[in-house]
Amino acid sequence: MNIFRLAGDMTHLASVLVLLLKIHTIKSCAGISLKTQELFAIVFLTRYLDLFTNFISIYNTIMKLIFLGSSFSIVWYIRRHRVVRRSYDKDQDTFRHFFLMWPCLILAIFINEKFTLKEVMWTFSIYLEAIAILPQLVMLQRTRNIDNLTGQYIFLLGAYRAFYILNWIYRYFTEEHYVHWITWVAGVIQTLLYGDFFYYYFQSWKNNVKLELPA
Amino acid sequence: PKTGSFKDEL
Repeated sequence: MNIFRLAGDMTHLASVLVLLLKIHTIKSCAGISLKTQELFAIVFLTRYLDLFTNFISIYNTIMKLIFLGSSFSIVWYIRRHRVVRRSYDKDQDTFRHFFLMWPCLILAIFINEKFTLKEVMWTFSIYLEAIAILPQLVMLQRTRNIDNLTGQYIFLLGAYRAFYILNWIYRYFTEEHYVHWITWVAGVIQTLLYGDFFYYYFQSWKNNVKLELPA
Repeated sequence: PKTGSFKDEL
């Protein structure tokens, strides 16, 4: 494992912890898209089907369990927790997210590395992760006023993607040259989606003003 | 390309 991959995993982990911190201690999920969180839960569920059959390392297994557990508990909090669910801005979160799954599934059936259930589900999870942030970005755009923790959560998610791209570049030059078009293309698209957000995030940070997206 | 060699990522 290289430093970029580790940095990517750690920012990913930090993003989840920031979100859980917000939900658990402030008992609020204001500004958070349930649709995006549901898609992330599906992403992890379909990607880690090999959790108990394909052992890679203790690190991998633990991280997978953390991502699975945290994504499902976040969804549970927003839907079921009697205090947290009241802060959910349902009217701002209207993205038809399950419609995003069909094109990903069809694409995974036709464009994959091997036509087996596990492989197609894994590919599906890669495609779905690339666009799972969309409902959240739409919600940000609508609410415009973003609290610090929500801003940090999305910033850390974007940082995770950026580090993964550096990781792939590093792996390309240091390992045997296998070409991973599926992960690369999906990963780059996913990272580009954060570009706009990053721009405004750094602007607000540089000028030391509250993060606010233009209408 | 070798199948599954990126399966060590999360």
